[in-house]
Amino acid sequence: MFEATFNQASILKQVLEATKDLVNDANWDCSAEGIALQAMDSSHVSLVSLSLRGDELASYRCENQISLGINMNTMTKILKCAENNDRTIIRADDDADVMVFVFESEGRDKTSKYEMKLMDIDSEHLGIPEQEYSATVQMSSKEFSRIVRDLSTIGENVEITVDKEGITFGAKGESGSGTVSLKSNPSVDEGSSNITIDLTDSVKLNFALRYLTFFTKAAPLSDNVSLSLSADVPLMVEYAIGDVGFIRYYLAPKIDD
Amino acid sequence: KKKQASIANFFKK
Repeated sequence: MFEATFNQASILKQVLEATKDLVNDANWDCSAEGIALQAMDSSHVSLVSLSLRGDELASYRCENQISLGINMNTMTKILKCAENNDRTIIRADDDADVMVFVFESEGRDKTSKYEMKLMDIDSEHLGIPEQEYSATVQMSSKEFSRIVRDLSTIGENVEITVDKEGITFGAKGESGSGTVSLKSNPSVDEGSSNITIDLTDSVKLNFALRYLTFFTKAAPLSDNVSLSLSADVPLMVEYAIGDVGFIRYYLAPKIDD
Repeated sequence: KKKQASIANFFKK
C-alpha cells in the first residue's frame, strides 16, 4: 500500500505543470524513501528527474516498492479539481490499477475523491553519473524564465558562457541577435541580479531554447534555480522543492556537426 | 551548423 499526504495541493499541481509539457506518461516509482520519477521527453533530448522525500511530507507510507504508470495530462486535470490549499492524499494499493486522490478543503467541510486509471509504461531508466561541474550558477528563477522568454523571440538556440565575469546568454536569429549578461556580484543591494557563480573552468555551450522554456515551467516551485555546466555534457537545471525534494532537468548540448 | 545530441548518449542505460 502506498499513501502520501500533502498539506497543500499546490506542490503537486506545480510539479505537474513543470513536467506535463515534457513528458506524456511516466512511472512514479514509490519506495519507503519517497517518490521518484525519471523520464525523457519524446525526442530523447532532455530528461526530467523528480524526487520527493516521504519523511518531509505530511504523512507517507509505502511498504512495498511500486511503480505507478501515470498519464501526466490526466493527473493534471484531476489536480485542477483541488483548491491550492486542499490537503491532498494520493493512494494506491499494491497491484492496484487505479490511483485514488482525496482532496480535503481547509475547513474540512468538503471532501472530494477521484480515481485515475493507471497504465503499464515501458520506460528506459538511465543511470545519471555523478558529475563535477565546471560552473554552477545560482540565480533567480524568475530572472532565468525572463531571459529564456526574451531570447526565444530572437532565435532557437542559446549560447551560455560562464567565466569569472559572470554568465552571458546569447541568441542569434535570421532577423538579429541578442545577449543578456549577469555579473557575478556578491552584493546584496536591492535590485541587484543577486547571482552566485561557483567556477572551476570557464564554459561555453549551446542549447535549444525550446527545452529551456519547458524547464522554466518549474519556476513557481522555487525562487531560485541552479544551472550546472561542463564542456560536452548535459546542462543540469535544478529547482528545489522546499525541503521535500527537487526537480532536475538535463538537456543535451548542441554539438558541432 | 550545430546538431542536437540525444540525452541517452550521455547517460548509461
